[in-house]
This record gives sequence, C-alpha cells and structure tokens, in this order.
Amino acid sequence: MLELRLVQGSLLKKVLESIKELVTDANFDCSSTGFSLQAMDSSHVALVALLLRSEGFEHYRCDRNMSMGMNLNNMAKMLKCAGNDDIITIKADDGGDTVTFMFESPTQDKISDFEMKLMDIDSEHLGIPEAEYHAIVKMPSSEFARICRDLSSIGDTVVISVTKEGVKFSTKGDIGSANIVCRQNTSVDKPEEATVIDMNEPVSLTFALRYMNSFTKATPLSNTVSISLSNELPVVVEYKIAEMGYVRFYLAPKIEE
Amino acid sequence: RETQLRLEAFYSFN
Repeated sequence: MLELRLVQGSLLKKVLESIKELVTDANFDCSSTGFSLQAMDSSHVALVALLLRSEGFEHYRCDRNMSMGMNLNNMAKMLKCAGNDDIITIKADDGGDTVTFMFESPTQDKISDFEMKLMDIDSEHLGIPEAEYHAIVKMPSSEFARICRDLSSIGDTVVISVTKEGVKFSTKGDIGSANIVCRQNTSVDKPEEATVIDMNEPVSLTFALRYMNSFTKATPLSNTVSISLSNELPVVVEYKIAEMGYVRFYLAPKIEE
Repeated sequence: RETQLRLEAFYSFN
C-alpha cells in the first residue's frame, strides 16, 4: 500500500512539466527515503534524476519498496486536471496495475480521483558516483533559461567556460556568433538574484542547446539553478525543490573529433 | 566535427 499526500500539489505538476519532454516512460520508485525517478532520454545523452523526500509529504506511507512504470505524458495530462492550490494524493496497492491521483481543493469542497494504468518498463539505472566538480555556477534560473533560449536562435551548441573572470556561454551558427559572460555578483539585494562562481580549475565544455533548453522547463520549480562542470564529466544542472529535494539533469558533452 | 557522447561513456549500469 502506498499513500503519499502532497499539500503543495503544484510542485508535482511542475515536476512533470519539467521532465515530460525529455523522457516518455519512466519508473517512479517509492521507498522510505522518498519518491524518486531516474531516467534517460531515448538517445542516452541526457538523464533526469528526481527526488521528493518523504519528509516533504504531509502523509507518507510506503509499506514496501515499489516501482511504478508511468507514461509521463499521460501522467502530466492527469495532473493538469488538478488545480494549482489542490492537495494531491498518490495512491497505489501493492502489486496493482493502476495508480490513483486524488485532488482536493483547499476548501475541501471538490474532490476528484483519476486512475491511471501503470506499465511495465525495463529501466536501466546508471550508477552515478558523487564527483568533485571543477566549477559550480549558481545563478538565477530565469537568467539561465534566457541565455539558453537566446543562444539557440543563433547556434545548436553552447560552449560553457568558467574562468576567474566569470562564466561564458558561447555559440556559433550560420548567421554569426554570440558570447554571454556572467560575472560573479553577490552584492545583489536578494540572494536568489546572485551569480556565484565556485571554481577550483578552469573548465570549458560543449553541449547541445536542445537539451539545455529542455532542462529549463524546470525553471518554475526554483529561483536558482546550479550548474556543475568538470572537464571529464557530464554537466549537472540542478533545480532544488524547496524543502523536498531536487530535479537534476545530466548531459553528456560534445567533443571535437 | 563535434561528436555527441553518450552517458555510458562516463557512467556504468548498476
């Protein structure tokens, strides 16, 4: 038996909107730790890792570890039927082939339940060891989204370079080229507006902008984004979900032949 | 030319 009650139901709606473009079908894993997911896109270039910790739910019952295969587009369709202020409860029976999403309006005068068929998904979990990154950039998530969107009108790839001077996003295309440099800026009024660069070594990596733009669908989840870079590793783009966990996107770099 | 690497080049399956 599984019963997870999330008072801030809009979080789950936003999570689905942020990952459904990248991944079609995925297993949601439920354990005493929380509600989680790890899934790669079909080309195995990008991976999403989601964690919603059990403590973040108002009620969290998970009698045994469960893995529930869901089509994310169908799940998003159902969650779209929940109001932004609704409380969402996820329910499933052990060994069952459906999951139920229950939506309660804040005043309890409307209660809906939507039952969705589960699917069997062969998922391959990648082991991702904890890594020391050469540079970690924390910046406003809206600024990062704007940069990715702007650069994708010029080119297909972005070179992200971190030096003492700041973080540089560069692209090149048929019509020309573009460079956007963000300097460390910690003297702003609000901490969420700061750009903070924590660099141990300079780093420069090339990535497909198509994926970066897809990751920025998570912007509504967090005011800030952190971008962790190492010269020999995929980039990690992380959106923290307030008091609950995170959505992390991993993206393998492009290399010069 | 640029080549897109896959995640398996960095991580292995559990």
